[in-house]
Amino acid sequence: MFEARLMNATILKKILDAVKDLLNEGTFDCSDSGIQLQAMDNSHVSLVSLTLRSDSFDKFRCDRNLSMGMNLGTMAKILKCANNDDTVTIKAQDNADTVTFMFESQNHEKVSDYEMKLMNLDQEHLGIPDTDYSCVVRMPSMEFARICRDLAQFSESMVICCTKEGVKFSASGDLGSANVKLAQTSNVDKEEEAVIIEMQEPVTLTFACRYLNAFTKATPLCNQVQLSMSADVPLVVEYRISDLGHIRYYLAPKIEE
Amino acid sequence: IKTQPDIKQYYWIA
Repeated sequence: MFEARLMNATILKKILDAVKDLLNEGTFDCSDSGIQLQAMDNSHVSLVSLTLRSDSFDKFRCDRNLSMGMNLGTMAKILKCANNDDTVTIKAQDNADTVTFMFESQNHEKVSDYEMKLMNLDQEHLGIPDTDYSCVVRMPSMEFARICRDLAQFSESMVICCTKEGVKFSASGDLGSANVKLAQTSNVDKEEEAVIIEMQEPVTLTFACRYLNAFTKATPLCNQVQLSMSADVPLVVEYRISDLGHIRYYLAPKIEE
Repeated sequence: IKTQPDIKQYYWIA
């Protein structure tokens, strides 16, 4: 038996919004420790990794490890049927071929349940090594989303150059060029507005704007985003999900042919 | 010209 409950549907809706542009389907691996989803987008360019810890759910029971392949478009449709302040319970029997989403209104007067067929997805699971990154940038997630949106108008690719003074985002194409420089915040009054850089070595890397823009669909999940970069390895874009866990996106830098 | 590598080439199949 698997059962996981969240007092508020909003967070699950936001999580679905954060992945559904990149992934059509995904396998949710459920265990004692929580729920994990790892999947590559259709073109195998980026990797999405979602971790939700069991101890942060309002109720969590997982008697046997369970892998549930879900169509994320269908899951998003089902979650649209929940009000933001509804309690959501996800339930599945061991070895079941369906999963049930139950929504309960705050006054307990409306209870709805939606059953969804599970899929057998033959997805590869990738092992990701622990990496010490040359540069780790923490910045407001809205600012990052804005920069990705603005610079994508100029080019398919964006250069991110990080030094200890600051981080520079650049794009250039037929229309012209754009540069946005953010200095490291000197006085951190409000942590969510700060730009903080931890640098071992400066890095300059080029990334596809299309994917960066897809990652920023996670912006409503967290005020801050963390960018971890090293030469010649994938960038990690991480959004923390309050107490519940995190979503990480991996994207390899473009390379000279 | 820069090309976009496949993410799979950076990690191993677990």
